[in-house]
Amino acid sequence: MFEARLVQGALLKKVMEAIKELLNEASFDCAHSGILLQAMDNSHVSLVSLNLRREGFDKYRCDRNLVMGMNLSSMSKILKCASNDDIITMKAQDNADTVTFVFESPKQEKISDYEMKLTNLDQDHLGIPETEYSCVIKLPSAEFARICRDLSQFGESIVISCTKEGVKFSAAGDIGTANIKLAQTATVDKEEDAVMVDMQEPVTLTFACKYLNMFTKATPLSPQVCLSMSPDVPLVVEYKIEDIGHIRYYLAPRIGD
Amino acid sequence: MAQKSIKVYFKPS
Repeated sequence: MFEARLVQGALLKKVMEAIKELLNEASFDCAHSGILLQAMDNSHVSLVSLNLRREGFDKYRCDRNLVMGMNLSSMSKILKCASNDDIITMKAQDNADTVTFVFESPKQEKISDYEMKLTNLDQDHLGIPETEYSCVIKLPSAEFARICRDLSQFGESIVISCTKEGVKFSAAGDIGTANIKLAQTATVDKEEDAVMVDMQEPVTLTFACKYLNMFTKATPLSPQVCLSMSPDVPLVVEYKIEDIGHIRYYLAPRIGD
Repeated sequence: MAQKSIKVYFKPS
């Protein structure tokens, strides 16, 4: 028996918004410690890794490990039926071929349940090594979304260049060039407004706008985003999900001309 | 510009 009850059901709705453009389907690996999801986009250029710890749920039961393959377009349709203040429970029997979503309104006057068929997915599970990154940049997530959106008008790629002075985002194309420089903030009233740069060595990498823009669909999950870069390895874009976990996107850099 | 598969960086486990 698997059962996970989330009082802040809106978080699950936001998680869905954060992955559904990138992924058509994904396996939810449910274990005693929580729920993990790892999946590549269709073109295998990026990877999504979602971690929801059991402690973040107000009720969590997983008697045996369960892999639930879900069509995310179907799951999204179902989660759209939940109100933002609903409590959401996901549950499934062991070896079941369906999962049930239960939505409870805060005062319990409306309770809905939706059963969805599971699908068998044969997905590669990739090993992500623990890495010390050369540059770790924290910035407000809305600022990052704005930068990606603005620079996408200029070209298909964004160059991210991190030095000890700060971080520079650049794009170039037919209409011209654009550069946005963010300096590390000295003092801020709110930590979530800060720009912080932790640099061991300067790094400049180029990434496809299309994917960065899809990652920014996670912006409502967290006021801050963390970008980690090292030479010639995938960028990590991480959004914390309150006290429950995180979503990380990995994106292969663009190389050559 | 070319782009390698993410599988080049992270091997199947």
